[in-house]
Amino acid sequence: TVGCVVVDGKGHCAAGTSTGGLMNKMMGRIGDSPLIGAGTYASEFCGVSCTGEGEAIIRATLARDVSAVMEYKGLNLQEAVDYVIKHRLDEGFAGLIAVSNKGEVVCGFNSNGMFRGCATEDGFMEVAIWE
Amino acid sequence: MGGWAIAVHGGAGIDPNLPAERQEEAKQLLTRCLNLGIIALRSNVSAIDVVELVIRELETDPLFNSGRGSALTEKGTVEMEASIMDGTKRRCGAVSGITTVKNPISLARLVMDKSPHSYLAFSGAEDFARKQGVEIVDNEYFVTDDNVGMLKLAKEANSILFDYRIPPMGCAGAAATDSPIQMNGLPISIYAPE
Repeated sequence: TVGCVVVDGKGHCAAGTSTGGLMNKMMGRIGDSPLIGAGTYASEFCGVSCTGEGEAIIRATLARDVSAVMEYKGLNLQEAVDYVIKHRLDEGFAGLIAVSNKGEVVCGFNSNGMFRGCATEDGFMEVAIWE
Repeated sequence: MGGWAIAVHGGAGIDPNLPAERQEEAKQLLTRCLNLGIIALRSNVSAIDVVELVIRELETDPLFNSGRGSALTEKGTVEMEASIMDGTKRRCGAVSGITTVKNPISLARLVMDKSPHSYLAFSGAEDFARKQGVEIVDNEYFVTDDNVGMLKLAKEANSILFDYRIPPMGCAGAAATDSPIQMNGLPISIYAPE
């Protein structure tokens, strides 16, 4: 699975996710990636793309929950990502990337590593795999 | 406003024994995609356009599980899916069961921009793609030798592999059978994370 989240200079957020799914999956299986609110979500608050155990991400509506706790609980992006990873994934393993309309960027996962990278306008850039 | 920001991912749940050269390849691809996005953002390209641009690049490279290099179904074919969302007006588009569209993320974008719907799947999505004139390729285009080997291992282990990026010389069967993890109420020996 691959994904990208962006907040542009106007503070507009967007998110996208694309995948081939699982190796040896059943024909017709649909995972979280195309499901708005599960694998992908964007609002005026943030953009989120998820990856990992699709069935767990679907149950958790993981991407939407990041935006929801920002909107309803007033959490900042880091707090929102930490909250959903810790409290919404049940026994599933997954990760996500997220940006906020304030130019923040956060990666979170409880799986064994996640291929990821991020950059911000102030010159910060990072590419990593493990925790 | 705090300025622009971008993040990319290439999948979660990685074999801890992934060879160093494969890790380096992944980092190089992620860096290339980030730089592509950075250049676009510095040119004031909109967030939604940058998302599509970067994911197209990831889909075109066979390294990660999307587009060319996608994981294979039980029949050795590729069925892809993608979605995209613009937060400004909460507009979205999604596709599933894609077998011949070179860049599924762009088809999802077209569903958002050019259809009255949010989500198209299988033959309907493929018909829509042809009407929109997107680039079409044979299903074989998406199939890589690495993934054919991984599917063979998965079938031999009668499982869906825990990590599809474990090289064919790795212990895929052990990864599938030793894990106590359950997924959707079933042991990971049947399912596994993307």
